[in-house]
This record gives sequence, structure tokens and C-alpha cells, in this order.
Amino acid sequence: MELAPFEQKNWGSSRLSSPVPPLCRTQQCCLGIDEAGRGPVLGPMVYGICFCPLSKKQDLEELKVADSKTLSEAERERLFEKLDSLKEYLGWALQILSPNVISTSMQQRVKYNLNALSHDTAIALIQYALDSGVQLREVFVDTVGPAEKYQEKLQERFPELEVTVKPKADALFPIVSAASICAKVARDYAVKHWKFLEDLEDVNLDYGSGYPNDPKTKEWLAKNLDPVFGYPQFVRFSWSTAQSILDSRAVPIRWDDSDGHEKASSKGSQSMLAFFGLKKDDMRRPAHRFFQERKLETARDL
Amino acid sequence: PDQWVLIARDSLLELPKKPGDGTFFTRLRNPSTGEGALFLFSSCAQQLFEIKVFNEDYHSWFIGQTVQHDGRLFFATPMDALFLILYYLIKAEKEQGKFQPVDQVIVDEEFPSSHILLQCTQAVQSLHHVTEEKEIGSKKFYKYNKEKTLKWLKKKVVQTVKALKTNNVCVGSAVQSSTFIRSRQILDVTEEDYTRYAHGLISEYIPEDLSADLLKY
Amino acid sequence: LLPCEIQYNGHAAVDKYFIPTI
Repeated sequence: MELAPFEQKNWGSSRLSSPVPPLCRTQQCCLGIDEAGRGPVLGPMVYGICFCPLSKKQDLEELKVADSKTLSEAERERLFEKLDSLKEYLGWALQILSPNVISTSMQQRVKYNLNALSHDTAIALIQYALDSGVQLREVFVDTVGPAEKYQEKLQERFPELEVTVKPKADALFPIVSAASICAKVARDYAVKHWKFLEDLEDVNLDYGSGYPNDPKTKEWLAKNLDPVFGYPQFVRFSWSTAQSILDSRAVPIRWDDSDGHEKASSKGSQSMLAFFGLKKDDMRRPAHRFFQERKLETARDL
Repeated sequence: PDQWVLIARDSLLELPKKPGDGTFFTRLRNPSTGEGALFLFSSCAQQLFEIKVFNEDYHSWFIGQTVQHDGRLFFATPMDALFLILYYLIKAEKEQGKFQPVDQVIVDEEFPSSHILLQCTQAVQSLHHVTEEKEIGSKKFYKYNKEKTLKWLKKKVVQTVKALKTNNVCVGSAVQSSTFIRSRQILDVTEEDYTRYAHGLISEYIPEDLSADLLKY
Repeated sequence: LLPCEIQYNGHAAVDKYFIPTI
């Protein structure tokens, strides 16, 4: 799998896709969506879609892609090569969400949690297939959050399609399993070939499973923590494992909106009288507007 | 902390000709509030600079390969030392009301560096703008004169108005960002707006009573 | 000048983590 566009800009989001088979533009198709790398604290999350004509569903079943979870990395890669060779009737597309995109989305001021990000990514991929001329009829998706609500959301967005959201969809629907293979292979590759943007010396990729409860992963995080800058962008800062190590070992940093919570809680414990007394600063004549507007003050001392 | 970020003229960094003659910070009495404030004297105390600080919450500096927690940005801007001397002249007038040598006027136990103001030759040479002078022998004696001071301050206000216009400072009632450039001139800004604004700025450097008198003037 | 307050004075690996861009 060739992920050069993502490798070069692995702090953003990248879309990769196969050419759309002509058959998919003329026959009614099914599309499966699955993800890879939701749980780890390291590396990107990948959303994959696969689509093929309804008439080719049986061919996919015969490929036995449904057992993808039991496969090794090498076996998955072989299966992907097989899928990719079915260019006449099978197409795929991937959306790679870098750890940086995941972190910044989840930590932005207007809440945008991982489920919302996942839903939007899936919707964008379906739309991509439609925009590319694929004659979509059926969509099969693994659950992200409550299945019914997700199905409702997708159905409302795409009323012309038949949407099925089910847990363990990759075991039930070969087209979803095919998408799962594509997503997993992409994630494996992206992690293996990760180029650290940061100029780090002797960083190794022996981070264990990458899951937050893996002691080896935690050790890797602690070892690669910079007290001012935190982690390399390989890490999902928004994961609570990453955050708790930062809280205990990094220098404290305050932002413009940091005090919002502190002020709210401290005001509750203040006496009402505190708001009515004149403080010493209030008794000083206020500075001229010129200085106030520019946040300039007289320096009393260094 | 032993490090701060300051914007100042290059000339303030020149090495002094003699040890002890270099640029230095000191606290002097702010003539408007009467409280201590930070000032800077150039080499040999020839020029006085006021120190203003850009102080917004939640800032720090990267300086080379270091972090400086203190995110303030200091500015050293030249100012007319006569404003500071004026404070003492007015005080002397209120307390004693007689002609005195200027080195006896600028005495401040709380801010002992204030005598250094006497080294600002340009300000000392301009004392006649705000005082009546008498010369006995070779010695000069000064007494605060309100009328002369108001005339001098008016010139300051006029100069400030010119500077406000040249620098496109927004003096109207509408609040706008200093980086916002309007495509059309605001037509409702009057000469009076400029004068009031300039008066307000000058008032940052004079006692409140004098500011009120200046406004009437 | 940073848009946050870092409660620390000392070394920071600025070159490694920070790419100034115009």
C-alpha cells in the first residue's frame, strides 16, 4: 500500500483511494465501512470503505475476507493485495486521521468528540463514493456509539440508500470486512513508516501494543515526554493516559480558557460582600483609553 | 526571575565611556498618581525613558532554546523629564510658595534617585517654561508658575493632536481594533475629540488638579 | 510570544518541536 501523501504530511488528514471500477458506475453497489486504530493512544485512526456491485457480493464471500480479525499483519497485507487486484469490480477509499487531527478535534473549544469525528468521516467517505459516480444502493457499517441512533443519522443523511448499522458488522458482511482489511493495512503501514516531524534522537518504535493500558506503551510515553512540548505528534494528546502523564510530569501551562472552570468554582465559595468592597486597584484613576485599548500599563517594577 | 523582554532604542545598549555611567532602571514618582513607577535613564542620565508594559494574561516567551515564564513585553519610550520635575515644583509651591534652587526642590526621601533628574540637561534648561526664574549671583532660583505651565502644556496637547492624526489613532467614540483599517474615514470625529483625547494622554503625566485646570484652559 | 503561560523558566527544546512559519 502506498501512503506517500500521508507520510509527507502526517500531521493532517489524508484521503487515498483506488480508481473507481467502471462496473460500479453502471450497476447498483453495496458499500462497507470500517475503522482501524480507534483504541490506541499512538498513531492514526483510519476509516476505510470498500464498494462493489451487488452482483459481486458472492465473489467477496468466496474470498473469505470475513475472518480478518484473526489474521496476522502479513496475512492482512496479502488479503489487501488480493482485494486491490479486483480492480474490475472492487473499489476502496481511506481517510487517515492523524493523531494530531484526533487530538486537536477533541480538544478544541467547541466540543467535537471522537464519535462525532468518526461519524463525519464515514459520511464524507460515503459522499465521496456517490460523488465519484458509484451507484450506491446499500451501505453496511459497524457501530460507533448506539447503533440505532447512528443508523438514523446516516439514513437521514442518505435517504436514497439502505443503511444497516450493526455491531460486529465485519463478521456479518464481507464488504465491511473488506473495508476493515483496507483500514487495518493502512494503519499498520502508517505506524511502521511513521516519520517523526520532531527532530528526536534515538526514538524507537518499540512501544508495545500502543493501547493505553499496556505498560510498555506507558513506558514509551513517559520516556518520550518533553516537559514543555509534551509528546511527539505520533501521540494522541487527548487520550486520558497521555494527559495524566502530562499532568504529573510536564510543566503546568495555562491558556486563555483555562480559568473558566477555576473561576466558576472559586466564585461559588466567595462571600457576596467581596463584590461590593472597593479594592485598592479600583481606587486608582483608570489609565487613559489609549493604554487600556492596547493593554499597556505603567510598569511599577520588574 | 532575572530576565525580561524590552523594546528600546539601540543607543541604550551602547557601552558607557566610564564605569557607572551606563543605562540603568530606577523607580521615580509618577507625577500623575504620586506612586512609584519604573523609569530608565540613558547613559549619563541624559535622557529619561518611561517604561510601559504590555501585560495580557496567559503569555510566555520562547527566547532561543529557553522558556521565560514572564510573558510581559516592556517598552522604553523617551519622555520629557520636565513632567517629573514639575511635580516637585508644584509641591514646593504648595508647601512653601517661595523661590528655591531646583536642587532643593527635587528632594524625595521615598525615591532618592529623583535627584538624577537634575542631570537631564534639556529638562533643566526648559524650567523657564513652567516657572518664574530669578538669578542671584550665579545661582538660579525657581518658583512654579501656573499660567506658564498651562501655556506649555497646551503646546504639548497641540503636538499630541498632530501625532494622533499622523498615526491614525482612533479617537472617536466607536471602539475599533488598532489593526482595523477602515475603507472610509470616520466623518464624525471632530477637532474637539482629538483635543480631549490628547488632553487625556497628557493628563497621564500631570497631577489631577492641573489636569482639570488644563481642560478648562 | 506565546498565547499561553508556561509556568517554568529554563531550557526548552524549541528547535526540535517548533517550526516558525511566516
